[in-house]
Order: sequence, then C-alpha cells, then structure tokens
Amino acid sequence: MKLVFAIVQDYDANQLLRAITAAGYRSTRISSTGGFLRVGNTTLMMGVEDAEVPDVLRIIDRNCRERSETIQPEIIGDIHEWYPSDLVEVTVGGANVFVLNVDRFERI
Amino acid sequence: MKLVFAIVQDYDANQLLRAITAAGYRSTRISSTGGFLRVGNTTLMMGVEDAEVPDVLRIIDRNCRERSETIQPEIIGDIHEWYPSDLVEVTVGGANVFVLNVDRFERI
Amino acid sequence: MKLVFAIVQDYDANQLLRAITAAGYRSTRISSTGGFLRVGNTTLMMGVEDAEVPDVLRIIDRNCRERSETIQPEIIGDIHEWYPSDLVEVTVGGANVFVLNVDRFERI
Ligand SMILES: Nc1ncnc2c1ncn2[C@@H]1O[C@@H]2COP(=O)(O)O[C@H]3[C@@H](O)[C@H](n4cnc5c(N)ncnc54)O[C@@H]3COP(=O)(O)O[C@H]2[C@H]1O
Ligand SMILES: Nc1ncnc2c1ncn2[C@@H]1O[C@@H]2COP(=O)(O)O[C@H]3[C@@H](O)[C@H](n4cnc5c(N)ncnc54)O[C@@H]3COP(=O)(O)O[C@H]2[C@H]1O
Ligand SMILES: Nc1ncnc2c1ncn2[C@@H]1O[C@@H]2COP(=O)(O)O[C@H]3[C@@H](O)[C@H](n4cnc5c(N)ncnc54)O[C@@H]3COP(=O)(O)O[C@H]2[C@H]1O
Repeated sequence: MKLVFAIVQDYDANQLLRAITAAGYRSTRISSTGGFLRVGNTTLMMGVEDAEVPDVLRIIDRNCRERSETIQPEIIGDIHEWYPSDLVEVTVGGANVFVLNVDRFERI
Repeated sequence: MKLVFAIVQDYDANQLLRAITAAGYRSTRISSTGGFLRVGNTTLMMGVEDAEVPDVLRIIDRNCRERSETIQPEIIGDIHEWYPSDLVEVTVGGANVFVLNVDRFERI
Repeated sequence: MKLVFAIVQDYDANQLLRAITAAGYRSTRISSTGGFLRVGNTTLMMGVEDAEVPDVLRIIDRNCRERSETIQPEIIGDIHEWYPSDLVEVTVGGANVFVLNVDRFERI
C-alpha cells in the first residue's frame, strides 16, 4: 500500500475529488497554505494499492492544471530583492505529488 | 520510529486524544474532511517507537467506533447514479490507520 | 527525496517559512493542534533532496526555540491527577521533526 500526498490548487480540488471518488478511490482532504505565495491550497491524502498509483496519477494529471499568478513581490517579504520589477509572474504547478510506502494499514 | 496517521470521526477524537495522552504518547491533531461524504473528520499524527504501535492501535480500537450515516445522494454529486433510492446508508469506519517508517527523528 | 514533517510553534512559523523560502526550499503549511496542551501549532511539510536534509534541520534549529508554558492542569482533563499543584510548567520544544522516505515524486 502507498500513501499519496497530492498538493493541488483549490480551483481544482473539488473536480479532482469527484474524479477520485468516482474511480472508487478513498481520500481525505486537508486545507493547507503554500510556503512561498502564502495562498490557500489543498493537500489530498490517499491510501491506495501499489498497482493503483499510476491510475491515481493519471486522474490527478487530467483534473489539475498549471496556472500563473501575478503577485506584488513585497507580499513575500525578503524575496523582493530577487525580483527587480514591480509585478512578478509565478507559475504554480497543477500538482506536487509525494508517494510514500505504507508499513502497515488497519481499518478499525 | 513510526509515524502513524489515524483518520477518525470527530465524535471520537477528544476521547481518543485523552486516552493517547494518558498512555504517555505524543500526538498532533489536524482537521480534515472525508473525500466521499465531505463531512469533517480528524487526522491524528503520532510519532511512536516501533514496539508501541500495537498498543496505540489497541487504544484507537477501544476509543473509536463504526457508525452509519444516512445521506441524500445528491450531496455527493455524480455518485448519485450508483444509488437508485432516495436515502442511502453509508458505513463510516471507526478509524483508518496508516503506519509509515520514519527515516530520522529530531527534537530541536 | 525525503518528505519532512516539522511540527513547530506558531510563534516561530512565519520566521521559519521566510528562512526556508529564502534558502530556495519548497514547503506547505498545515494548521494543527498539540494533542497534550490543545494549543494551535504549525505542521510544515517539505519535500527536499536527501542531501538537503541537514541544511533544512539547521534552518529549523536557528529559527525555532523551546518555550515553557504555564498551564492550569484541569484544561487537560485526566492529566490532573499527575500534577498535584495548581499551576504546572510544561516545556514545549522548538520543533519535532519527522523525516520520511519518498518512494516517488511527480510535479504535474
Ligand atoms: N523558494 C522558492 N523560490 C522560488 N520560487 C518558489 C519557491 N517556492 C515556491 N516557488 C514557486 O511558487 C509557486 C507557489 O509556491 P507555494 O509555496 O505558494 O505553493 C506550493 C507548495 O504549497 C506546494 N509544494 C511544491 N513543492 C513542494 C515541496 N517540495 N514540498 C512541500 N510543498 C511543496 O505546492 C504548491 C505549488 O508549488 P509549485 O512548485 O507548483 O509552484 C511554486 C513555485 O513555482
Ligand atoms: N484509503 C484512504 N485514503 C485516505 N483516506 C481514507 C481512506 N480510507 C478512508 N479514509 C478516510 O476515512 C474516512 C472514513 O472512511 P471509511 O472507509 O471508514 O468509510 C467510508 C466508506 O464506507 C465510504 N466511501 C468512501 N469512499 C468511497 C467510494 N469511492 N465509493 C464508495 N464508498 C466510499 O464512505 C465512508 C466515508 O468516506 P469519507 O471519504 O467521507 O471519509 C473517509 C476518509 O476521510
Ligand atoms: N511524537 C510526536 N508525535 C506527534 N506529534 C508530536 C510528537 N512529539 C511532539 N509532537 C507535537 O509537537 C508539539 C510540541 O511537543 P514537545 O514534545 O516539544 O512538548 C510537549 C511535551 O513537553 C509535553 N507533552 C506532550 N505529550 C505529553 C504526555 N503524554 N505526557 C506528558 N507531557 C507531554 O507537552 C508539550 C506540548 O505537547 P502538545 O501535544 O500540546 O504539542 C506537541 C505535538 O503537537
């Protein structure tokens, strides 16, 4: 079994959840915040069988897309000296997905 | 060391936390939401020694119980076509527990 | 790759986030609550290369510090019989850090 942590944009979270559920996979949603932009996002936790990981990644790929956010650098404090101009465009990926090994799973 | 992620119902969370603490184990509580029913639940994160895992699972078993929720299928959107009737009964388990290996632990 | 879960005090979270970001590391912030004191804290999730873990731990060490909280034991219920006096001093560490192995990482 694997435990998948997928960090996705709030825009895509509901559509992704519906697709994950419709495919029969189980999931738990955790509200989170990006460390860099300090904007709310969603961390989805999914315990799936090893062989199901490629299908789950395909569903994430189909339901999450990259977007670009235009930000005022001063909102991210000390990053400001890295960007000379006033407005900065930052690309936020569709999903960042970590797949971890599960040592033991119990349904109680 | 193991890191245990236990997803439990909000009803049982406080009682479980008291039992976990009284047994001398450490834990961190994260608010979460079920992917299917979209109802709030609790994800408990516990770093424990390998030999303590069976005791932690026993405490979870004693303090969490299965319940059945009656729901209106349309709240979970596209699942509706799976359930022909108006009201649907869904069994929600006492706890879903993932035990992961910890590569390194530091108290700073 | 490793996935680092660092549980830190809210007091230090913003300063730590700035330092982590300025060093070029990525992170996701999750609001959490201590199981014992029931006080809000922060769980920081960071996916980093194996060789970067020592540097990330150094940044955490420099930006998080131990504090002592004075509490009324009755707020933590059944712990009360362990502490005979009225007020109790509890030391809360700077950070509790769990480093997990990542089986697979995908940016979608
Ligand atoms: N130190 C840094 N220097 C320069 N640019 C930086 C940076 N940190 C982040 N960025 C850029 O800002 C975007 C938003 O990052 P944020 O931390 O708000 O939101 C992130 C964060 O919540 C999470 N994330 C990404 N990689 C992560 C990792 N290795 N560990 C934990 N969370 C991660 O996924 C969200 C989207 O990340 P994504 O990489 O697609 O998109 C990132 C990236 O393009
Ligand atoms: N493998 C896993 N990975 C991550 N989180 C997991 C998980 N298995 C369970 N959970 C978490 O535990 C809660 C209770 O799950 P349980 O399987 O006992 O009880 C479930 C199950 O009986 C049913 N269910 C869930 N997903 C389903 C699906 N795709 N199709 C049919 N029934 C589903 O609805 C109940 C409530 O589910 P809900 O998602 O609201 O809430 C779930 C979810 O937050
Ligand atoms: N192995 C682990 N697994 C998961 N999360 C962990 C953990 N170890 C620490 N944490 C998290 O880090 C916070 C600070 O823990 P620390 O051990 O420094 O500082 C602790 C410790 O000195 C004491 N404490 C915690 N549990 C105790 C227990 N069962 N008996 C006696 N003292 C306890 O109270 C302080 C605050 O604890 P609180 O639970 O409110 O908040 C904890 C908890 O959220």
